[in-house]
Amino acid sequence: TLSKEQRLQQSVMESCFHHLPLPSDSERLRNYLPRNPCPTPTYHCQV
Amino acid sequence: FDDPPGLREKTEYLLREWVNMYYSPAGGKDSTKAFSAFVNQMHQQGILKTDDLITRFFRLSIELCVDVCYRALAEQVHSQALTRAKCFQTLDAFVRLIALLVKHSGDATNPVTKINLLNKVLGIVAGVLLQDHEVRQTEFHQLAYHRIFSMLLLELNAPEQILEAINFQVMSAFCNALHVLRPSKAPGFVYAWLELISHRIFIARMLGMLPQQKGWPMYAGLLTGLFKFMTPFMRNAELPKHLALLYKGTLRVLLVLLHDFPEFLCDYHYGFCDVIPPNCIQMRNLILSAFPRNMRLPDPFTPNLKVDMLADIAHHPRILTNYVTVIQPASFKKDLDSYIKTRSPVTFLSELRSHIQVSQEPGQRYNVSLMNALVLYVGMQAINYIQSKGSTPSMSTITHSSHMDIYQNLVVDLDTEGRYLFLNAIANQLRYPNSHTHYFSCTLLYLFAEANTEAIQEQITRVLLERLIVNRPHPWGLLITFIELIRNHHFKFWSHEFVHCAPEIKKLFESVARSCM
Amino acid sequence: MLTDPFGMVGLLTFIRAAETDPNLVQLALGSDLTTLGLNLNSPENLYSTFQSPSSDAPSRPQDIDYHVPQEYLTNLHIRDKLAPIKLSRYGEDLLFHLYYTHGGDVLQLAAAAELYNRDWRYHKDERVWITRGPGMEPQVKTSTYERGVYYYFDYNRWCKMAKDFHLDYDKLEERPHLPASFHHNTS
Repeated sequence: TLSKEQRLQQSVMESCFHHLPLPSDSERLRNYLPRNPCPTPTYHCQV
Repeated sequence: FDDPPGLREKTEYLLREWVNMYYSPAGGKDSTKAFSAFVNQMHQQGILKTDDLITRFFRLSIELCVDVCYRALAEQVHSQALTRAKCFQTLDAFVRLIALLVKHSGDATNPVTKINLLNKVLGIVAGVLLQDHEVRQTEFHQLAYHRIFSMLLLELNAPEQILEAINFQVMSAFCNALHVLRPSKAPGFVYAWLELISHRIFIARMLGMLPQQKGWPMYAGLLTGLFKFMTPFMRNAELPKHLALLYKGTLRVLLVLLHDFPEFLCDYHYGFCDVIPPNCIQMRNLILSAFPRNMRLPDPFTPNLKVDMLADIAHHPRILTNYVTVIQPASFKKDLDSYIKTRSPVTFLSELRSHIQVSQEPGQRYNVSLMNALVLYVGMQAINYIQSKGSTPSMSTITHSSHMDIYQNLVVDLDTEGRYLFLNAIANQLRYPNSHTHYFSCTLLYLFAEANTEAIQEQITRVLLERLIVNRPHPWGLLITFIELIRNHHFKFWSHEFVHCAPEIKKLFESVARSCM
Repeated sequence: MLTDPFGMVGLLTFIRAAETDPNLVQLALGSDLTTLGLNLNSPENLYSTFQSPSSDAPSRPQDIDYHVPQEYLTNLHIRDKLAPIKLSRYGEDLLFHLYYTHGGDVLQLAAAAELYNRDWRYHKDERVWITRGPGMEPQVKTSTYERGVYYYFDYNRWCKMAKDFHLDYDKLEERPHLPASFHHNTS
């Protein structure tokens, strides 16, 4: 059986399992900024 | 405690200023222009007056950055990607500031100030994390801290001369911080922690680039900490999802190490196997399967393979874990050395079990670390002794010695649980062709042949078989030992009752034998 | 030994459990490690493209941030010296690529304008580019709509797909207008 401390560790781990780190969290942000920004109609692809 | 009045507001103001400067085109290449201007501001605000103020500034900055993240995460207005981008905006700017402060503090030629500052900052990040973890418990989120460590790792491993000159100290600082934040201390950070220690840059530096393998002991320490944390949870047969993910992730990391740095696993196998629980057979096999890249292993299924003719069996493998210190107390070690040398005191063998059996608690009755250390120590003494006589270990040279007395005493005197752990300790040395693999292979086979009860033979078979029926990889030494056991008529393997005790067992042996033959 | 967990019968328990409840013996019997997304036969190091312990695929080149020398970042210095872009020279594939990868940029509008020149029309509700197939006249045609089989560009599969459409003309975008200052030649 797990000790009280181990059970607490497990519950904390279980909670953090629901918001895991993403691989992109370890990479720099790449801001794909438009070189020549221009307002385009909203029905066009925006991202 | 007791931050000077107004310091928090000053810190918040400065942090905002820095973030704006960082993203401004006028900040210059790598923010160097912005940095010069910012340092002046810090001076003006009195932040750099004392070490205490600098420390508090960092602590407050980190807390503010973390707070930004928690608030963004709580809003849940944007997509996950946009929320993260919002958090990273502040965090990445802050990390750049730290990196610049580290690079430019003190003398260009004297790294001490830089490293002291880095250690201070990493220590503060770790301290804030631990406090946050303690307070929030299940509400703890790793995002801010993971980002700070990741980006700082990238920044401080940029290919710049000033950083290359202090890379060992930089990586040591990271290792120290990661040790402080090891999973047993911050279980909510464990997934991020595993990401950090398996980051391509972290592995590259620690295992591939630091000269004279200086990073290896630190990296081994981190992995050992991970295994120690996982051990109590892995002792139970069934893994819940969150543990299964951690286990699978650890397997992936070990596979990378097996592929890219097998010598590292070879050198530290003992320490790892000392903490991995006995039921994690595949994970253990993975580590034990490692062999030096310049070695070509003979096919264990080669008919009439003469293992004792292989040149490699004369070479001693490196064991870089200090296992001898585990043989305690000092009086026991003294008696052990005395028995090995002179077969006295005569009571040594009968008292041996009492040193290894430490409690009556089920699952914790034996000091497994002591058992492992004892087995390896006695074995190494035996190998040295045999080689000093100009011989090599074989079924004839390993017998009639104080070393074999110890092994035979243990295999007879221990109960089934103790015997299982003892045999595991021997089987943990069955690896690539080397003197230890050969000696312990002979020892296991000798104990089988000379067993005075079928129960001993059954358990030897059990220990070997359970390591063979798991999915690959399988250590070379394990294969050749088992093949020898079933092939050599001397051991009369197929005549034993336990081979036929159940249809599944019989089928299993026949299947394994077919693939071996 | 028949009741002992450390003998052969103890092992048998695992073997039998594996058949009925594989989760129970995950640790003891292991799993196929070749399915973890690592190329164990790779002649190159794995750590350099290792994405994450929780990923079942390595990093692609575009996932990894590399430290590029500042000298390589030339756009600011040469952008005004580059020849005008003549989109009329390029195939549909590139035009769609420019359209979908330059959201919010004038290049997106320019690509849209060139597609319009080539008889593609943007459906504002369906948010796809549509064109008539060669020789494929609409089955129904009125002053406000037409119906028939058309090609649309599927950006997920990155190819043209045929589909029945009911096309209200007011749902199709008119010719896109480019800002006069764009450094681009549409002719």
